[in-house]
Amino acid sequence: RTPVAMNAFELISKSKGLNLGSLFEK
Amino acid sequence: FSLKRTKHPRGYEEPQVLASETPFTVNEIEALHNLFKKLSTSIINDGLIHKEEFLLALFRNSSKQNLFADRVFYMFDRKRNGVIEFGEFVRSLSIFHPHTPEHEKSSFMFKLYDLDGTGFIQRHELKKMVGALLSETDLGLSEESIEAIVEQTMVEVDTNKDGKIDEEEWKELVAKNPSILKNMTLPYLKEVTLAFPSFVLDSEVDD
Repeated sequence: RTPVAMNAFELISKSKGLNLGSLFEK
Repeated sequence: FSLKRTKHPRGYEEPQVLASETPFTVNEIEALHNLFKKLSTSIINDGLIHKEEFLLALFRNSSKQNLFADRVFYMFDRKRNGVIEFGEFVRSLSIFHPHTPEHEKSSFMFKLYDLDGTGFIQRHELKKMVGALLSETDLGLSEESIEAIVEQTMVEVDTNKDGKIDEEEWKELVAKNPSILKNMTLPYLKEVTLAFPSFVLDSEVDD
């Protein structure tokens, strides 16, 4: 799906700032 | 009574206390303490996670501008004193534990997206967040496209048509579309003792 067809919250959830998994990467 | 005391930084809490209030075991909290020590000494060696250290860990860049990382930091900094202490770190991460109920994850995320702290996600907040996300990508969408995404979402989510999203409407959206919460679960937290195993050597406690 194109971004325009997405729900705004689905789109936002792709932010790297919300991916806390990065804290655990060495 | 023991005279032997270890000096811990401000905000340190005993693993036994944190384990009694979170889904983590004492051993897992000790492993998280190793992660915390690494993060909290990466730039300023004071045992507290400063914003720059948080950004460095997330992006490998301590001066990265990112609205969502700022919001996560703000949510973790429960005392609102500009740093994340160990107790705050563990209690906040516990919301991301695979065993934490969905409603807690959902509520945390609602507050994270409620940028102005009004108890509602308003249209202008949604627009700001969509704009921030698009600036992380090189999609180069027009102002009209951002407006269209926000408008469609408001039509879908703001079911009582008052121009803002309340927590009930948010819960309905999450129930229909659980993938929205996917960032709120970190599988790493079930494996934290494997990811940060050095604690095994200094752990004083058996689970």
